Amino acid sequence: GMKVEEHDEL
Amino acid sequence: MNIFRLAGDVSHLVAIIILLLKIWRSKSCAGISGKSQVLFALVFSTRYLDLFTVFVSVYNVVMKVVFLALSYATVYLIYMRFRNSYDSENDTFRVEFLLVPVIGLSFLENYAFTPLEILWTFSIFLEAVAIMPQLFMITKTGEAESITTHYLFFLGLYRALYIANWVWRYHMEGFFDQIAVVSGVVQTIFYCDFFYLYVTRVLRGKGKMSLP
Repeated sequence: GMKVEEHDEL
Repeated sequence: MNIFRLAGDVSHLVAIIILLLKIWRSKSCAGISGKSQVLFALVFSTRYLDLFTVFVSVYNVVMKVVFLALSYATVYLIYMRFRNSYDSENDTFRVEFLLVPVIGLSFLENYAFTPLEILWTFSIFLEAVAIMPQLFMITKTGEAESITTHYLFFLGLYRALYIANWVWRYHMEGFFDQIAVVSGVVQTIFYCDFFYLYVTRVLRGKGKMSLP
């Protein structure tokens, strides 16, 4: 899933 | 971090540097869409606002700062330093036709209705279509210099490697970023036609790529 406000990709 | 992600980021960096060096060395931005480059600067500016809020890694921070700096340098070279060579007559793609739907979609489809998340989503959707003014320009003039095509090749390669990265992450980490994956796949499809021309005309032929 996707944790909001933690986008680790560029 | 996996090898596809790293290779994707490196391809992205190579693409940006190829374009910047081409403009710098030839002192000309002929054949380059300034509009696409402004859109990419906007993509980085709205996506990397989290530089101020979260710390992911040193790699993450350095790459974000480098991408931001290089994208603004490219825009500066096109519109200021070498603006005499800017081919505005052929850079006529109507950017508002991209921006309006992209702004609308980012308000409708996002992970959280907060300013940073909406801007992040906006940047993801905008990146998917930001190359369209450049592709439109090539279609309009019917040709592209080989360095411009190398730039587009590495941009497309970056997208393809990111898809491999998502397949890897889905299987290894159970990670699935629906917004990034869907728009990333759409974005990669835009490059398929170009990839075909690149392989058949640029790599097998030499010099410029001209359209039939």
